Amino acid sequence: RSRILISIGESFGSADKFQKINEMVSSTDWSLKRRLDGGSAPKPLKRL
Amino acid sequence: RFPALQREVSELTEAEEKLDELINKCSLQLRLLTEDTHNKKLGYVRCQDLRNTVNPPDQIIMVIRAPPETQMQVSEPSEGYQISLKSSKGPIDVFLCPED
Amino acid sequence: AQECRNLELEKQKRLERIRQKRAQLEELILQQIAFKNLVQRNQASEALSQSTPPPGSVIQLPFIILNTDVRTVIDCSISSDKCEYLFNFDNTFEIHDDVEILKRMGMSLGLENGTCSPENLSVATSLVPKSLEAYVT
Repeated sequence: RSRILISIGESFGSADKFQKINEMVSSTDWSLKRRLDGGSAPKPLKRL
Repeated sequence: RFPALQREVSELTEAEEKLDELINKCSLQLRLLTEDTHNKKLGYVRCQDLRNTVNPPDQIIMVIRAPPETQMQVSEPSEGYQISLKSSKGPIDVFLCPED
Repeated sequence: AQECRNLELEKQKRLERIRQKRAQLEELILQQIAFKNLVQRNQASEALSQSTPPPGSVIQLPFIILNTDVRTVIDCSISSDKCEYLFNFDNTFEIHDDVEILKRMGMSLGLENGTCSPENLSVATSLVPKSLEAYVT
């Protein structure tokens, strides 16, 4: 399993800090997988 | 070719040192700017600002305000994605931007 | 010939480092302009409305945002001291920091992608110290 660890909490860090994370996440489209598996409809959204 | 190359390398050395100096100056200016009390108070955005920056606008927008050096780990478990946040310098604030 | 080859290598390395440092300096200048612009915008809107926004209605920098489709199911576990969070998503999402959001709000006046109008260019140069004006232009 791939994983990315970064430090947050400071303003004005390096510009491309989240680029790798966004690329990793968008490269595996789980919702597409769920649709392909004919997975059940999404459970009701939980509120924070 | 040799003396010409020597001249080029020394000019590049000067240019790099000048850039280092400007980067240090700019980093200091930015830190002083963001730490200034007046600017700190006025350094905010509204939920509507955030909604205007995502496409499509009717998404879930989660805002995370964390103390410095908070560790964020994004891992790809078997199904979906997992994000863990761990702070050693105080509580982390997470909230959802209201849709309206 | 060997010495020339060494110098040529040294020259290429320096050129690459200068390229990276110029990009870093430009990003720092953009961030400075975006932050000053945001402060000025908020100051002007508070002066106009003669009031400060109610607490809790604004998001103070620094922050990061995570956006995902409205149908995404998010499971969230929080430790009692709010120092640890665990989120599980069943759909893709994006994460952006405050600098990226300020750029998308137009606070860096289009300098980040070369769409800066002449009027905005003069605003941008007025927001940085004299020594950096040349870099803005």
